[in-house]
Amino acid sequence: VAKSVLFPCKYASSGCELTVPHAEKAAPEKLCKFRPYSCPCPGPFCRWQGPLDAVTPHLTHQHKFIRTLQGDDIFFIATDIHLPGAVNWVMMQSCFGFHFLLILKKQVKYIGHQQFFAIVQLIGTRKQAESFSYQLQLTGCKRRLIWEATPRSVQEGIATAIMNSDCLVFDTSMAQFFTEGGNLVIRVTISK
Amino acid sequence: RTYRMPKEIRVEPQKFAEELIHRL
Repeated sequence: VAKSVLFPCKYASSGCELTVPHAEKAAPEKLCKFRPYSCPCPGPFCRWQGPLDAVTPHLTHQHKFIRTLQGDDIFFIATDIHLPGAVNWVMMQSCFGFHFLLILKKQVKYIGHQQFFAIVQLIGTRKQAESFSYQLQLTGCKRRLIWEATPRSVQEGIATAIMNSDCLVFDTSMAQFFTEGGNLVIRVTISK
Repeated sequence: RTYRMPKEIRVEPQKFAEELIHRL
C-alpha cells in the first residue's frame, strides 16, 4: 500500500507542496527550500534554525558584530591577523539583491600548523548560488594570490569545503606577504 | 568611464572557545 501512496514532504507544514512515493522522499527533502536553515555564523554557540528569509535578519539582529557592506567589489580588511588560536572574521556583502556571508577562519588543521580559510556563502539556495561566482584576491609587494569559485549556499555550510580545502587556503607564513600593520586586505568581487 | 575605488570595511576578529571545546 505504501508503494502506491504519495507522501507529503517532511516540510509540508512550512509550505512545500511536493508529494512523492515513500522510497523517494529522502533526496528532495535534503534539498527542500522549506527545510529549516541553521545559523551560518561560525562558532559553536548558536543553535538557531529558521526559514531562509529569516537568516539575514537573524544575523543582523542576533550577531551584531557582523556588519554589512553594499557593493559587488569591496575590500575586506581583517584586523589583528596575528591573534593566536582559532579566530574568525565575518561580514556580509550585499549586492545583486542578495546577501553573501564572507568568512575568514584561522584554525589548526594539523597540530602546530595554523591555516587561514576564506570562503563566500550565499544566503540563498544551492540553485541560486550556482548563478554567481566570487573572487578573493590578496595583493602584497609584487605578489598576488587569487581564488575564484562559485559561492556555497548556506544550505550546505562550509565545514566540508574547509575539510577539502575547497576555498582560499593559505598558511601563516604566506599570510605575512600580504599583511601590513597586522591587517590582511582581501578584495572580494562577486559577479553574476 | 571613471574608476571607483571599492568600498572597504574593517572586520574585527571573533575569538571563539572552539579550541577549548576541542580540548575537552
